[in-house]
Amino acid sequence: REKRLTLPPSEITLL
Amino acid sequence: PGLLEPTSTLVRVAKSASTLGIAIEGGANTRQPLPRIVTIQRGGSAHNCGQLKVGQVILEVNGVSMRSREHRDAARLIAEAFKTKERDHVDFLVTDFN
Repeated sequence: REKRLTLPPSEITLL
Repeated sequence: PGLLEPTSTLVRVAKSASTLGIAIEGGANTRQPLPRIVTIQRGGSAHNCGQLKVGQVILEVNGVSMRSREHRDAARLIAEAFKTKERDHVDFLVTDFN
């Protein structure tokens, strides 16, 4: 498995 | 594009509205390691500029690299770049290549 598949999704910030 | 053609674009966003008007996701230690534009709000400075697009990845803000920055750090940097009165614009180095 690629490492990035184990990383969590990011939150989203409105700027 | 050829190998020697640049894949990044410098976009200067004038502070033409009271908000920047972009939403970003991503940052170090997430599936999206560099911040990516997910929304551009109508009427915001970014929308008025007309050169930023949803899906673009932000590489630098005012020459400061976004690499290795966690989401909140990247968001804070962009917010501060928009808020500072030292400049009437924010320079984004962006790429369409994710």
